[in-house]
Amino acid sequence: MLEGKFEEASLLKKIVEAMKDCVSSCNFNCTENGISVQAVDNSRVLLISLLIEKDTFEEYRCDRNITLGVGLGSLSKIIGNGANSDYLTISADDDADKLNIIFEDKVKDKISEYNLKLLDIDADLLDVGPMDTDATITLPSADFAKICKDMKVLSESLQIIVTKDSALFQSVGDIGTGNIVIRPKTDIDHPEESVTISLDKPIDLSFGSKYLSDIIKATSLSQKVTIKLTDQSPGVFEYKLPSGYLRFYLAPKFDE
Amino acid sequence: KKAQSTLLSFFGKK
Repeated sequence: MLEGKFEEASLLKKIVEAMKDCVSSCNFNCTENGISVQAVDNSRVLLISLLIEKDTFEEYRCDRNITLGVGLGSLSKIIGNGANSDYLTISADDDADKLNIIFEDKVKDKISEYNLKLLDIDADLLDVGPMDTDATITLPSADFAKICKDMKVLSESLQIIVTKDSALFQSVGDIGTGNIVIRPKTDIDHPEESVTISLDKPIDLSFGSKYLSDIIKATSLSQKVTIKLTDQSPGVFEYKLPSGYLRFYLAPKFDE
Repeated sequence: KKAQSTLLSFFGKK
């Protein structure tokens, strides 16, 4: 039996919103330590890795490992029915064909209960082991989202060039070009506004703008995003959860 | 013009 109670429905809402345009359905793997997901988009370019650790939940129990195949569009519709501040409890029996979803209003005496039909999903898993990292950039997630949106008006590719003291985001398109440079900054009063860049090797990588548009849908999950880049390798974009993470692995573009 | 690679070039299947 699985039972997990979120202090606020908004957290699961944000997680599902961040994933559903990239993958339509995925397996939620539930263990005594928490819930994890690995899912790849249809084009095999973008991979989502989600970990919701047990400590994220107000209450959590999972007696036996269970895999729950979930249609994210359907889950999103049902979760959308609850208020952001509601308690949200998900539960499933060991051999369940449905996920039970309960919202509890914290003020009114109101409980809403839904069942989501589960799917049998046969998905390939990729072996994403520990990766070397040449450069790590941490910046406010809203700033990164704005950079991606702004650069997308120019080109379907975004080039990221990292040197010792700056990260350059560059777009070259038919109508013109754009450059945005960010530099490390420590903001003691507003640590969430700080920018850090650590570098072992300079980086010059290009990524597809449309995939970055999917990634930045996770912006509301965390005030910061950490971008890990390695020469000629997928970029890793990580949004931390209160306990766990939502990570995206994005395959780079190469010169033809 | 740049070509999009896929993750299968970097990660093996489990």
